[in-house]
Amino acid sequence: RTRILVSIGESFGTSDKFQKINAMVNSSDRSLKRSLDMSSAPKPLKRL
Amino acid sequence: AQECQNLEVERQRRLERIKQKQSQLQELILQQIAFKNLVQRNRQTEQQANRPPPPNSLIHLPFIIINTSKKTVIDCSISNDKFEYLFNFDNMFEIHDDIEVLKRMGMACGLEVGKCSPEDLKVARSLVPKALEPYVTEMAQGPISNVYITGG
Amino acid sequence: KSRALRKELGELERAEKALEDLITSSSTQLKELTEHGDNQGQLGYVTYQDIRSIASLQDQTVIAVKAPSETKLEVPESSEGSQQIYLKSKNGPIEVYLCPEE
Repeated sequence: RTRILVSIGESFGTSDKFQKINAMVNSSDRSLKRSLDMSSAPKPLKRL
Repeated sequence: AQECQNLEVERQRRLERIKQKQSQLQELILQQIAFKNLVQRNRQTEQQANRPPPPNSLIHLPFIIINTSKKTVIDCSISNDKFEYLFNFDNMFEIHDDIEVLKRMGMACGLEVGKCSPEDLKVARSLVPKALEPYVTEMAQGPISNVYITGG
Repeated sequence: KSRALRKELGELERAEKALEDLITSSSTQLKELTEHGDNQGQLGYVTYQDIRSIASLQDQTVIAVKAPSETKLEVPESSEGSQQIYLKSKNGPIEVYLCPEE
């Protein structure tokens, strides 16, 4: 599992480290929602 | 021809480095304008109110903020000495640093998105050293793409 | 063509050097702003009202974190529903505030 480790508490750091974290959180949230949607999608009924 | 090819490769490499340094300088200029603008605004507010705001209503730089939907359930564990915190969110969140907060407050005069009114540009130019003024003027129209060599 | 490229490389080298000098001086000025600019360090604050006035934070829960320097912030990638943030300081306690509503 990947993880992002940054240092905080310094003045005037660069903000792109948080952009990476936000992008990672956002993408894992979307993939979770997508997998939930797929599992909840109704199964096609078999044709008699 | 080989020599030209090598020089061309070197030229591309140098152009790439210059581009990177320009965006780095741009970010430093934004931070300087945002912070000085904030200090100026706080000074005026305190002079008008004749007193500083209550201590529990403000937070000094540097800080970060974590924001998430109001529906999110947040579970927080704290060590006794407050050296360690573990947050569990059941939904997504965002993390932003103080400079991003100042930009969103408008403290960078809109320069971060290349939208700056003439009045704001005047304020922004007054907050940086003379050597940086040409860059501030250029930032008002969009990202820096020139290099202004002062002196020599 | 080779001569023209050499000339241009000379100009690019001067341009890069000028940028490096500006970056160094700007970084130094920023550091001075917070460390010894008269009482600017005291005036370098935002109020919760400022934070609440930001449109993108209007309907959000906002936590403000003030940490000593070199505090580690870790976010593991998550595949389950929950997302985590782990903070670890070695230079002092971390202050965490819930930004009040309007």
